[in-house]
Amino acid sequence: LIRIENIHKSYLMGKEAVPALRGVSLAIERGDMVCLMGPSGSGKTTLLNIVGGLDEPGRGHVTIDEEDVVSMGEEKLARLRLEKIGFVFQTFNLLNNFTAEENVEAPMVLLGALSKRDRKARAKELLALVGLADRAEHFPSELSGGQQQRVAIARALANDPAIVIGDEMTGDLDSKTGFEVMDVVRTLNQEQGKTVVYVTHDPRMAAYADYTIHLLDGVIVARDEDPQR
Amino acid sequence: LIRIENIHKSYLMGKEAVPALRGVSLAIERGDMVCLMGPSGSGKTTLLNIVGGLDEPGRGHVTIDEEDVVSMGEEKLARLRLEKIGFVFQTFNLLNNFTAEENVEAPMVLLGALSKRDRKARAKELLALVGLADRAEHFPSELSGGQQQRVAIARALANDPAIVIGDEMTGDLDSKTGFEVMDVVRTLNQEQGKTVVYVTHDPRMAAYADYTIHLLDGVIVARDEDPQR
Ligand SMILES: Nc1ncnc2c1ncn2[C@@H]1O[C@H](COP(=O)(O)OP(=O)(O)OP(=O)(O)O)[C@@H](O)[C@H]1O
Ligand SMILES: Nc1ncnc2c1ncn2[C@@H]1O[C@H](COP(=O)(O)OP(=O)(O)OP(=O)(O)O)[C@@H](O)[C@H]1O
Ligand SMILES: [Mg+2]
Ligand SMILES: [Mg+2]
Repeated sequence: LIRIENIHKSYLMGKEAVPALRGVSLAIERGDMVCLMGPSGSGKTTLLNIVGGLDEPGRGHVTIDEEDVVSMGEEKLARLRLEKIGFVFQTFNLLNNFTAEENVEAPMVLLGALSKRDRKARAKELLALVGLADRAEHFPSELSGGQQQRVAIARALANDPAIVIGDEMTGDLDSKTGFEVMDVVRTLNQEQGKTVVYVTHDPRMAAYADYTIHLLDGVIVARDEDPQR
Repeated sequence: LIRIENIHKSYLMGKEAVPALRGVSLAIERGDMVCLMGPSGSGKTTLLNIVGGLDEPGRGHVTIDEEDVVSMGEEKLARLRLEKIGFVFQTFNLLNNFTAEENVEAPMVLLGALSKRDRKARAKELLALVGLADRAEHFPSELSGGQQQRVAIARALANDPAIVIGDEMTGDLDSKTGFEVMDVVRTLNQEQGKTVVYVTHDPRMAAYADYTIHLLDGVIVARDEDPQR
């Protein structure tokens, strides 16, 4: 479903080039639940942004569903992201002037497939799924860090995407709430066949994955399979 | 050193009052390393903000070094925070238009105790302490999530505060980097006698503390001592 081949990415800062990815290749099958781990600064966010079509590699190919993402037109790529990819950002990126419920509704408004009433109902459902039914009317500044993270997760699921990309989905959550979120994500993976690619620093959350990819200094250094797969 | 007595805090939202702290009392001795844990939304950030003089309780007393923080004048409180308290925010709160080094220097500029040359040298030292010597010239948007978190830690240490308050100091860090940061903090606690109060969701990071306070729905429900203390 997602194929990345020999991805290179450097950030240019004045005269300096900071290499973030130095030759990464990965093939993710439909329905896989894949964990990505590695030290701070090893290139995980950079890789997820490229996998999710939010950023371009300097070199290499990215195909999603057989389509080349890098050479795809702007509009087509935006449509792909809106319909097929749900992204949970490491820094949440919530809209500060909109309530939790409105933040979750936003991707549905952009897609335009549901009536206003159905959107509101679905937003409430998704918030309930992450334990925030009673926080629907709060603005991000009126939510705890872990509550903001959960709104970001609910929003990523808004358009029922085939692919869920989570750049830290549980970093601000206590263990119990973190397990509840991972249970929800695993259910979506097992019952609806959603493909999930997520970063975590917590080995207990990595345990939910079919396999774990280890990144170090911009290259993949290991891959652990779940022994019970 | 830090005494809080029967703290109550509610947030007012229109007609609704959201109770965040419902009667919390705590006495922290000079040189303690205290961990605060609890579910997402249980009131940890609210409590740390009150302990750090960044927010006021609705009811109850807060004294730091025998001085009542709530009735203290604005200017005196600002001075106390600048000189004695280093705060690591859950959302980092870095200045986006300043480099990592400038962010770390900022509290020193405000305090005005060091020369420009000494400030720069100290900022570089602190960044090296958290493994970011080669990222001094990067802006926050040019840093990974975990690197931003570490700049926030370095900045909290800028004025060599007697009290370090960390609202998640390792949530965006891989285990190895997380342990390195906690080693630095523990050294500051054991060798310089700094008082440390920190929130974590990771039991392995909680293990560094002399004792752990458990918060649930705005009240303290348990306190675990480190058996080897
Ligand atoms: N400005 C606000 N207005 C209304 N409610 C608020 C506001 N800030 C926080 N709250 C609520 O107060 C409660 C405590 O929030 P707090 O940020 O202290 O939790 P926390 O323990 O730090 O959680 P986390 O682990 O998720 O960071 C939460 O239920 C939150 O929704
Ligand atoms: N815009 C940028 N300009 C320059 N360098 C950058 C930029 N963004 C990221 N980097 C650098 O690229 C490297 C990879 O960053 P990335 O955000 O992918 O790391 P990460 O693995 O997600 O780390 P973390 O676990 O801390 O979130 C880092 O060393 C970082 O300093
Ligand atoms: Mg990252
Ligand atoms: Mg918090």
